[in-house]
Amino acid sequence: TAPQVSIKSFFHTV
Amino acid sequence: MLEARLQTGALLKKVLEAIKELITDANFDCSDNGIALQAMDNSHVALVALLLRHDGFEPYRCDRSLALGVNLVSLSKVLRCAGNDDIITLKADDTADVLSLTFENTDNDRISEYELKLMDIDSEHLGIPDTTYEAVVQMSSAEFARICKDLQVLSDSVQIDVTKEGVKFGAKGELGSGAVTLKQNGNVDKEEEATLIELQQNVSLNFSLKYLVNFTKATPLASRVSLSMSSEVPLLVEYKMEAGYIRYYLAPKIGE
Repeated sequence: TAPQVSIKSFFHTV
Repeated sequence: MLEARLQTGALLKKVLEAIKELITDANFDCSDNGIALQAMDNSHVALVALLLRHDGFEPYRCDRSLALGVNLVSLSKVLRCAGNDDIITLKADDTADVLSLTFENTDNDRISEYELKLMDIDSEHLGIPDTTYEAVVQMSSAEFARICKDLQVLSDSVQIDVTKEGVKFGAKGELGSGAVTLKQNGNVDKEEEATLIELQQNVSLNFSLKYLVNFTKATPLASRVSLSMSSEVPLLVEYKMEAGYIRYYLAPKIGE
């Protein structure tokens, strides 16, 4: 199965 | 201070059921706009964004923005003490270390009052850019829940393929494979069951079924769900409520 990516890599921290 | 009276208290119970397994602690950010919450799950794979707009409450009063740090399991336990038809009022002072909850029955002859201790939560707030998605599928929320549950029998992950003809959910695992295809059918008599697709470009993405099944705990909140997808960006699963929404973002599984 494909690896799971962290959601944090898509959205920037405010 | 915050004072928010919710005529249909069952809504708050359902909202908690929809988020409490994904998130342990979160800040309820109260402002004159309403009550919002944004939090990631413990493994930072999914993000929940909730909004209960001020017009869903009567009355709604929030003089100054407040962040109420709540343990969601505890809140959900307290909310179980409210009847489904109860009116729920939330109150907190500006310097509050507790959230007051009042439950009134419809006959107005039983009033229960609870106080929940608040906590300091230092949570990261993520900026979610406005995104134009390559594919948006609107479908029955019950159908989406059924498909996710059914395919979980076969695999941990699902491949979602969207074309103008329809949306295909496929899973492959040790015991075999399975797929469910819903054809675009905007003309069906029952509008609530229609599958509608807005497509800029075909998409094919993989997601963890465990998370999707978790998101479907929001099914009692809305008869419809929308799935917004673009290649290599998080899936947005949105349940719209009368005065607000619950949005779940799930990072895709990206090819080996």
